[in-house]
Amino acid sequence: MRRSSVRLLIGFLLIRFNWCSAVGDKGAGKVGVAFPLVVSTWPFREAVRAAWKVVSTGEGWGSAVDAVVAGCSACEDLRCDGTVGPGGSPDENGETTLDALVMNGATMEIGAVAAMRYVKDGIKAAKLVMEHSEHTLLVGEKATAFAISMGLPGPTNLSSPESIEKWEKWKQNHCQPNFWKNVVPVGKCGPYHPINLASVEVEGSVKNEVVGSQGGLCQGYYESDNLLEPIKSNLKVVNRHNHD
Amino acid sequence: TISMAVIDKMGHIAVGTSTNGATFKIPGRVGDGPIPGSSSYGDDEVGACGATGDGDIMMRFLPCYQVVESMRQGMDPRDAATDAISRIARKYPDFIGAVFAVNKEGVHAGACHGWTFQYSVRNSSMQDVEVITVYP
Repeated sequence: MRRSSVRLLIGFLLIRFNWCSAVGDKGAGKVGVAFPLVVSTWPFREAVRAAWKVVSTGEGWGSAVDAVVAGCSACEDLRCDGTVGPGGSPDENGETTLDALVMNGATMEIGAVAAMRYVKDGIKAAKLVMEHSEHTLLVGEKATAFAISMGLPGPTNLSSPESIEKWEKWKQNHCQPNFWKNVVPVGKCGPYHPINLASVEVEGSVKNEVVGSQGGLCQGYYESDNLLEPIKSNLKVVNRHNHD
Repeated sequence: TISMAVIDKMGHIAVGTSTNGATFKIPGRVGDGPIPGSSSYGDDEVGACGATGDGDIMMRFLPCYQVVESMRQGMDPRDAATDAISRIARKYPDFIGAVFAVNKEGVHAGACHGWTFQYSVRNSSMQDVEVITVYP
């Protein structure tokens, strides 16, 4: 009797152990075999390495949030592709402003800044919004004031010689391309005035000669039978070095 | 623009985006970078997404929210990414943009429209960062 109950107990323990290891394996498969994991847009290798360092090294069992902030900050410092961080993408006034967001997928908390001026640490500012306010998104100069009040360096000029040179060339090119539509003058710098679409003479189609094309960009405007079609000063340019 | 997703050893997910936006934008213009659910979105229970492209168009469709919710309904990352991009392309055939999707098991995929896209991956079974190219 005693022997069989011992055997029964061992059997039970084995099953129990297998079950645990299965769960462990399964659990590990779910929680850790391929993890940690970092994924990022574009071949921004240094940014991914910076995030990886935080999330994977022993001493820095950094949270996923810390890793994301480290990775995106690396790109801000490196000015990845000129589309991240200070010194790129000047607006029509030649100024660089920053947009950034961070989200914690465990708590669904989000912090974000938009069109932030004079502070170069975009995603760090976003994290401060998440950690030190009940808000989700702060914008413009108020976002700047919040970030500086929470300890980020600033105010500082976010332009660079490259961004200013880019902007100067654009102005010499009659401020083309741009993001205006249904305004006059077309194909030139502003100030712009709205075309009153309701009062535009309708004679057949709205015929507009193409003012000229430059570098594959269609300047001026185009023939449109549909009055409601916006009269674009030209097609906007979205590419690897100019996008969101 | 960089959009990044991280899954840590405990399976916790975080996402982030940082950008200086479109060049020669009208002052005051904000792209989709800081818009929750557009440039990035993540939920520990499902997975995450990152996006890049013409933010003026993409923010109208919240592609990353769409990707995560499609995966929550059982879509795999590839279908979820393709679905989110095609929803935009159906309305704006000339739009330029891309997303990557990663589920909570670490399976990832990308989709794009109007340009060739690349995304970077690093996990514990790799020696260094690997770059994956996605064609439109």
